[in-house]
Amino acid sequence: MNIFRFAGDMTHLISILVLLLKIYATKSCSGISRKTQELYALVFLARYVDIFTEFISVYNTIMKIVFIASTLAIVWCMRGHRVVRRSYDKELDTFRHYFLIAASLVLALLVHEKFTFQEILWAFSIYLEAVAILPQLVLLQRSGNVDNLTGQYVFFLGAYRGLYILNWIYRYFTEPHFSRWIACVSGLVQTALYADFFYYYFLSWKNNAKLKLPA
Amino acid sequence: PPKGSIHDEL
Repeated sequence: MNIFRFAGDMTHLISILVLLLKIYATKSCSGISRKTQELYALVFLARYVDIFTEFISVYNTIMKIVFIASTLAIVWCMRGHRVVRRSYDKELDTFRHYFLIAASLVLALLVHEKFTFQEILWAFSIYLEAVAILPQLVLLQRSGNVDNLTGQYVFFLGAYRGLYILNWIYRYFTEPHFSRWIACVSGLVQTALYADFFYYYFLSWKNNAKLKLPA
Repeated sequence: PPKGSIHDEL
């Protein structure tokens, strides 16, 4: 494992912790898209079906469990917690996320490395992860105002994607036979989706102003 | 997974 991959995993973990902290500390999930969270839960469940059949390292197994458990906890809070549920911006979170699931599934059936159950689920999870942030970005765009922790959450998620790209570049040059274009192309698409957000994030940071997205 | 495989990532 290289430093980029590890740093990427850590920023991914931090983003989830920031989100849990926001929900726990403010008892509110305003500004957070439940659809994005449900898509991530689906992404992790589909990708980590190998958790019992394939052992890579203790680190990998623990991280898989943490990602599945924390994302399910967030979804549970947003759906089941009496107080948190009331703050959900239901009328702003209207992205048709079922289209994303259907499109990812069709693409996975057409473009995969091997026609096996696990490989197709794996490709599906990669495609779905690439677009899972869309409902969240649309929600932020609609509400205009982004509170601090929500901004940090999206920032760390974007940082995770950027670091994974550096990780692939590093692996491409250091490991023989490392070329997995399904993940790399999807990863590039996913990172590009953050470009706009990052632009405004750095603008607000530079001007020491509250993060605002243009309508 | 075989060496050089992306499946060892999260």
